[in-house]
Amino acid sequence: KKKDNALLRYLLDKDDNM
Amino acid sequence: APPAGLPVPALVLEFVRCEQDELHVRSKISAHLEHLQQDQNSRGAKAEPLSTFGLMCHIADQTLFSIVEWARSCTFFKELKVGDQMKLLHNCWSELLVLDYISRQVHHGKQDSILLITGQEIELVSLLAQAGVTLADLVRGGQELVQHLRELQLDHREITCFKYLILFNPDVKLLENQAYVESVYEQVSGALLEYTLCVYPQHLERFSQLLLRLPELKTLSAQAEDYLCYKHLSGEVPCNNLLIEMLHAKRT
Repeated sequence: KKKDNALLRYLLDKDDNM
Repeated sequence: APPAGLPVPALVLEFVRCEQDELHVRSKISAHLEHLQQDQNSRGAKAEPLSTFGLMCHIADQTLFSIVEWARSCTFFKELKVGDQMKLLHNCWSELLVLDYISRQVHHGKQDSILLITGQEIELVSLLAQAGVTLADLVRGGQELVQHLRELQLDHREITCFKYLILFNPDVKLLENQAYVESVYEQVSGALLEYTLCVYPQHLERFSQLLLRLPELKTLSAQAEDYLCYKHLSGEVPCNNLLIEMLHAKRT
């Protein structure tokens, strides 16, 4: 299930400074 | 826009401050579509041309990315852990997408055409001619809601309040910080009520009239999700990223 929502998690987790 | 200088609740001004720049979002999505077009051209005659529906899917997908970006920038939203943020977005993504579309039509102000986020205008007649029965019903349902909101002269600040009311839905289950979501919802409701009483003092029922439209929006978004799911199962949705992930998240 965790893998299924990978993109949203990435978008919410991503560091804006990257 | 309501008359300038009237006391607007600070929270509503904060909501407006957090709004994304429409032109910036428009150019980002248009650039993505141009990139798609170039990609298709480079693949030459072998590539299957993108259908109108396929193009709409890409637009919806890119709009969804901008909605997630908007949510991330909200001060209230940042207070939540990622788990709760994901639950809230999984719950309301299609309502925010449909609200984005509906609010654009409300201020587009034309009966016989719709305005896309890219700035393109599409004649309703030609859209309905291409659409199947289900999509045609969806578009008509959307136009009815647009008409109601036009009559109410829904303004931009009220639309931003709608977005927060939809995002911070206290009915979402299994939240870690349920109390916080409820408190934000109450604060937003209070701010919208105060705003309508300040700016539209001659319409004491405006607040309740506005809230009456939210269930219609929810119904439309549920129909849109069903339609998207049907199209996806028949292999007609070209892109396989955020739109489909969110569709699956709600249905698993």
